[in-house]
Amino acid sequence: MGRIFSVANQKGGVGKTTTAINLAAAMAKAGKRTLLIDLDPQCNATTGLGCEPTNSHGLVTRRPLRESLVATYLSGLTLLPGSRTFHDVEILAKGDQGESGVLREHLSDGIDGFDVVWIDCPPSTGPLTQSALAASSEVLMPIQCEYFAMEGLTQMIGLIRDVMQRGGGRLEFGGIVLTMVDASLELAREVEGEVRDFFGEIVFEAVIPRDVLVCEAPSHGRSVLDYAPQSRGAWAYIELCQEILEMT
Amino acid sequence: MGRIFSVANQKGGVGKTTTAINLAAAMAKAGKRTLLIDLDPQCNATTGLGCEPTNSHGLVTRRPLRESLVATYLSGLTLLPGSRTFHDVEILAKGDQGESGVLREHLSDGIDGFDVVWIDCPPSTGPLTQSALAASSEVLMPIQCEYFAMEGLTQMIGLIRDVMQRGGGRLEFGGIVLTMVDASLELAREVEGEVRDFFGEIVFEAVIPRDVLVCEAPSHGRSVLDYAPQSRGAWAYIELCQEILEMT
Ligand SMILES: Nc1ncnc2c1ncn2[C@@H]1O[C@H](COP(=O)(O)OP(=O)(O)OP(=O)(O)O)[C@@H](O)[C@H]1O
Ligand SMILES: Nc1ncnc2c1ncn2[C@@H]1O[C@H](COP(=O)(O)OP(=O)(O)OP(=O)(O)O)[C@@H](O)[C@H]1O
Ligand SMILES: [Mg+2]
Ligand SMILES: [Mg+2]
Repeated sequence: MGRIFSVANQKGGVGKTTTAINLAAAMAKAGKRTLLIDLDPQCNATTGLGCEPTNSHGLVTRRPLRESLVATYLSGLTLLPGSRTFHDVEILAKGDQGESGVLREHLSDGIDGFDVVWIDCPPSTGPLTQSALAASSEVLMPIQCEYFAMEGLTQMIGLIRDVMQRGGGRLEFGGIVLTMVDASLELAREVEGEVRDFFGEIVFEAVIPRDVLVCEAPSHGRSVLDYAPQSRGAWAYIELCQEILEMT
Repeated sequence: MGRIFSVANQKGGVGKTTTAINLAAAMAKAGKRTLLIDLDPQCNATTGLGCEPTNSHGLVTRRPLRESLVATYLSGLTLLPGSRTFHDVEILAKGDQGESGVLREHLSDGIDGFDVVWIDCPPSTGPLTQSALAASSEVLMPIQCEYFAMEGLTQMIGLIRDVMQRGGGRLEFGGIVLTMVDASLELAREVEGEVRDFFGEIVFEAVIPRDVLVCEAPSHGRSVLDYAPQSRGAWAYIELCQEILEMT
């Protein structure tokens, strides 16, 4: 079975969607058959790739998963689009009772033919994120080098440990990604220092710099790797992708 | 009855908590007896003012609300702390069935003696945010001048309209606040232009600039108005506060 990554952090706006899109794109470009699953009712991963959210989420319909998959502009990258209808997403969440029953079943049936799966989670520790974690082999946590981000880390780590201990899944800690790093700011350097001291090896070497081209790419429905291939943001995501692929 | 503001936006990291803390502080300094309610299980508004989250949220305990209120470092600013225990917060949300029963009752009993109440909401359109909206007289929506923020705006406006039409409350649209604006970026100027064209008068004149001092303040448990009173961020929040007070 291929690697299934959840990109998760209850803190808002730390770059979960940006990281999910750009790592999925990087892996597709590296020759992996890649599936990106949009699990967030905001549907940012979907629109950020120039695709349309659906009325009913592929994970709650009765149809086999592959009927809900769509091609993206990038060959090798397939998308399970998000759905804005909250109650759909609540069905998925309730049906799971915090275990990933629905998600894990659907996933295992639907993902033959994919080498790697990326799941973009909403900013919450609720049932959706828990289902994603329980269905995953690894969790990636993007964090910003700011005070509130540090606070939330401990809580997220607690949740991940709970899911691991509940068992039934094969979740391992994938790693912490420092995002939107403005190395000119003392605050950012201090927080990065603290995170590395505290978490050691699970923090990736590659950090994603603050780069307006990364921020502009979704309005063009493209990964930054295609929108601005020579940008610092694009290079950083490629570097991070390689660090992850070498981890196997 | 005093004004009750919800600070809401399902998009993460757009400055809801920063705005709730700094406008509540500005109003307390302007002589208003101010209550800030932390409705987010992340408890950022609580820790950002140097206070402790509670085990059980004041809005779900049987005790009268005022027994759960705590003083902050700032005279005139009182806090109803947040609670990290998700099921507590879920009780509040479920008890409401999407209507603000519990929150609105508790609020109307508990808020005599306050001129203004600020409610910090989590990044979601779920039951917590809906309860807050139904209990409020006005909603303030902070938004960042970036693509995903624009997308989420339409959905939030839809939710606010639903709450208004369900009736029973006295919710009006308070306004849109542009946050973390980096005026040197063309993207920011474009998005600001679009937001003002589209939404007109409901967009506040005052915008909050990107300012690292605003970002550092919570790690000192202070509003930026006390941490860095001469900063551009502090001045902007004071200007916004006055614009809001003149709205009555
Ligand atoms: N490296 C970067 N440089 C500049 N801007 C960035 C960078 N990464 C992300 N952004 C921008 O920051 C904002 C937040 O990023 P994103 O939406 O990916 O975060 P998120 O954690 O998925 O948010 P949410 O919690 O709402 O799901 C977006 O407008 C995005 O384009
Ligand atoms: N004007 C500003 N300049 C610089 N940084 C800012 C500014 N406003 C907020 N920030 C920082 O941006 C981050 C996100 O802000 P904040 O936590 O207030 O957003 P939020 O919408 O409440 O997030 P969430 O969706 O997780 O509740 C925080 O680290 C905060 O300190
Ligand atoms: Mg996202
Ligand atoms: Mg917040």
